Amino acid sequence: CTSIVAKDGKGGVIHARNMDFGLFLGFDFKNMTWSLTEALRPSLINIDFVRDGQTQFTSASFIGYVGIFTAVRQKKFSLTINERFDVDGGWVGIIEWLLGKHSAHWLGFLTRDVFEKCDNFKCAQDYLMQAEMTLVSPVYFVLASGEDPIGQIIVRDREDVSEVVTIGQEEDKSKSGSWFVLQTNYDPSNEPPFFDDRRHPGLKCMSELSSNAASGDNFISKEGLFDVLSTKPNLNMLTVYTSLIDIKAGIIETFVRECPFPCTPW
Amino acid sequence: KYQPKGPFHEECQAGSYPTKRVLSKPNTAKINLDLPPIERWIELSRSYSNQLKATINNVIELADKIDSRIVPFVQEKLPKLAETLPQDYVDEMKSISSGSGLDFGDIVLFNVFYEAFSA
Repeated sequence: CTSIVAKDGKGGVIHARNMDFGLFLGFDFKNMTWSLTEALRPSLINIDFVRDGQTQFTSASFIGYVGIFTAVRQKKFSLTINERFDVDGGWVGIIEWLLGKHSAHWLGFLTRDVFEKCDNFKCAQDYLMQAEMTLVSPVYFVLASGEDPIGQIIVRDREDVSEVVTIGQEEDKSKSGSWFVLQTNYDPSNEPPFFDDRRHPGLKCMSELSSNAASGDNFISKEGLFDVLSTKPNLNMLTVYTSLIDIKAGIIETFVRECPFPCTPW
Repeated sequence: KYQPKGPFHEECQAGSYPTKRVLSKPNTAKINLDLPPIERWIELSRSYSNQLKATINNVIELADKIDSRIVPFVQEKLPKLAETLPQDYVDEMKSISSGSGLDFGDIVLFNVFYEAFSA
């Protein structure tokens, strides 16, 4: 996955993501595709969750899945989830669950809770960062505010927050944490592995967007983010969809993607 | 500084919005939170039952390829384990099962697939 939150130069942020899923879960050599990735594409849907006739929040989701991977609460906040690989990973959580430790939160239900219970960015942030909250699997939460130009990567272990990266904390404008945050599937404080480096290609394209922008800085459009997420290897054979999130309007624009050959398998 | 090289890397795209490298755009549906959880997903999952069956069958086939004991184990254990999940979400998964005609255990498996596949 690749998630980006960037300042739009108008006092807000734009949030976008590529959802990559299905690694190592069956490769079709005849068609050069990942089986699960292909199976997920037709079940993609945008869902408006409505109460009293009003949309409470909107998600980009798969039919049959009640949780949240990508969603927005209008004018308040948006959230995307990136997979995190860790030694103390999901298998430990699953085994603990099977052995009877049921205090851990499954990801989809936790993130759905955030949208059910939180009406502002601070609440969502606190909910996702609660140190005592145990998750079944580690994960990266990428959270954006609809009220202030805030974008944040929250690196979650199963039992703790290990790292937070926020827009504005980095001076070098070509780096994540300056006028944008960009998260793939590796901890921000570590270099990504050479065989799966989508961070530096993404940073390069963000840097080019910034230098190409009319104001020279802090100005970006959803079209620009779509270009970043359309560039290989951020676009790859595992990419199921791209979502562009307009937090103020509460709209998620979702695209089922294809990556033309030659395309990196992940 | 990163410079793209090799067949899998390229220069940054421009002008790709909204159609380049796009297969389609998904539909939008509504879930009525005023309904009891046990009823919320029935209509939607009935409408999309073919897509849901295809996806879950694919998940089951993949799990079978890894180890043929996984799916029977999951189908046996998960419905009971699901009772320890938040009740509203258990009921929502039951409404998906009811609408699509798929086993409740299969729906639970699909709803913990982030953890399952991360593992």
